Amino acid sequence: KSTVVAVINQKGGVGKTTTAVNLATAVAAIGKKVLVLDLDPQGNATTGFGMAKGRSLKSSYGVLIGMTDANEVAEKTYVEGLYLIPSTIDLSAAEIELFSMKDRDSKLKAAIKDLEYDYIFIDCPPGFGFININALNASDKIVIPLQCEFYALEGLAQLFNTIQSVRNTINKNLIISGIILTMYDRRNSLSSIIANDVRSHFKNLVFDTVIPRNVRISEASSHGKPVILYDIRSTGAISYIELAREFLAREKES
Amino acid sequence: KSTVVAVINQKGGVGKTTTAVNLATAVAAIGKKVLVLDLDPQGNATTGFGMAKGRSLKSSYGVLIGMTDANEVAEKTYVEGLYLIPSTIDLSAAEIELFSMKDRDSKLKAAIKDLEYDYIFIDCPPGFGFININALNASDKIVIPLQCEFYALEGLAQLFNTIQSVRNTINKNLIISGIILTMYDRRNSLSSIIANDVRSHFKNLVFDTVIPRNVRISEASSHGKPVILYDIRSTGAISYIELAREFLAREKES
Ligand SMILES: Nc1ncnc2c1ncn2[C@@H]1O[C@H](COP(=O)(O)OP(=O)(O)OP(=O)(O)O)[C@@H](O)[C@H]1O
Ligand SMILES: Nc1ncnc2c1ncn2[C@@H]1O[C@H](COP(=O)(O)OP(=O)(O)OP(=O)(O)O)[C@@H](O)[C@H]1O
Ligand SMILES: [Mg+2]
Ligand SMILES: [Mg+2]
Repeated sequence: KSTVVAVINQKGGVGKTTTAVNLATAVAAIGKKVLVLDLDPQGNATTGFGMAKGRSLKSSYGVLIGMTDANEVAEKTYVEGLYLIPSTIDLSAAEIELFSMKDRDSKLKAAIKDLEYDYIFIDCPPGFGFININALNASDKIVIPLQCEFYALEGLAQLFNTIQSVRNTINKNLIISGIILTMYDRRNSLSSIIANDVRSHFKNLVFDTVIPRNVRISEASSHGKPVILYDIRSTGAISYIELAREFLAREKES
Repeated sequence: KSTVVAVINQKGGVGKTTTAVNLATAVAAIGKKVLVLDLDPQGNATTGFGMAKGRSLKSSYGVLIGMTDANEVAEKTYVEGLYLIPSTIDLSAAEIELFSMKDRDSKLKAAIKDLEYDYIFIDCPPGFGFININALNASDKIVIPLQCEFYALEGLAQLFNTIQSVRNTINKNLIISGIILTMYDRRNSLSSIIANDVRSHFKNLVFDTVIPRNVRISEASSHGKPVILYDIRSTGAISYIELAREFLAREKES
């Protein structure tokens, strides 16, 4: 059975896709068999690997609503050992379609339970909808990218409430792997104020590795490549490789 | 009757809240009577004005589902001539509640049609749900903040499709006031590549005013103030005042 990791934060633009794409790539580079499941109708993780969007049911949408076998739509990427289930815009209809389905909270869990990867990383959309409840219910672990900005910090309490209510009801074993500080800008004192705030409050729950703001990360996405393949020497690439090491070390401990 | 303006983009973290808060403040500073309607369950626009979140129905949630009179919950802010209808976390349940209501697409339109402001700015959540359909249906104009990044650019086509289908069905008179380039970073060549791309493609639809990346903008939010009140001399504040002038000039023309 695979370890399923939801990369989630309802706040928009905090680095969920960037973290899902680059952490998964670094974990695959270390030798693990990895699947990225793009659950965002925007399909940025799909583009981040230079892959084409899915076509209707032949996508994460088909898998989520139980119409498509996940193994059939998992595509090999050019990253050794890394596969992707692409997203489509049809996913935006899934919120409403799921509402009237039986077992609507556990459709995804049922759809991916037999997949055989070391790790499955789910890139979640912003917001609080059924897609994200499904992702939390299907996951063993949670990784929370947190932009070093005030509005992002403000949203953490709501996120923890949502996680707690999923744990109390449908997924008792859900564990928070950690909070990843992203887009940390040394030049801007707000970054260190936020980072210190988060560390003093959440202590060991915060990864030691911090992801700096690094233009090579956003350039990489426009070339359809993870930053590790786009520019391995960049601070962005190095920080995601360090994060992968720390993530796997935390896995061993738990 | 008020002119209703939706500040919208399904991509997360592109500067919707920052633009709603600061454009509204600058338009109020020029002498207009303005309302900001916070339709995001995260409630960042409410915090951006230093206001307390709504309590259950006494909020934008109550207004949206038709249980609360909008005039009863519009609160005066410390910005002269600017009022706010605060958000609450209950809004995240609205997506599902609206689904089974009659006239679910026009609940907001009906709720705000008699309000008497010069301008009503709606801060929309990220994503594609019913809350955003309601906002588009209730609006006369649309302002689209666009972060100068590749993933944000990629999402524009989907946004225009959604706007077009709203125009073809429930709101024929909906006009795009313009696209606002946000977080433009002179040090990073990607910003100018994206900006040139957008201008060559969308021509006059793109505001001349560009909002630079400016740390005073994000600092202001942590002080519960629009940047215009936090640091009037900053490049961020100046650019939003210029934007307000350009916005009002476009209003005169249309
Ligand atoms: N460390 C970084 N340095 C510089 N740019 C970054 C960094 N991390 C992410 N970005 C850029 O910031 C933007 C937002 O990141 P991303 O799209 O990964 O966030 P997200 O949380 O997935 O957004 P959404 O809520 O829309 O899904 C992207 O354009 C991305 O390229
Ligand atoms: N021009 C700017 N310069 C620097 N920081 C900015 C600028 N505009 C916005 N920000 C910061 O970037 C982050 C994202 O902006 P904002 O929250 O306004 O985006 P949003 O589109 O409303 O996000 P969401 O999709 O979550 O609603 C915020 O922390 C904000 O303070
Ligand atoms: Mg994303
Ligand atoms: Mg916002």
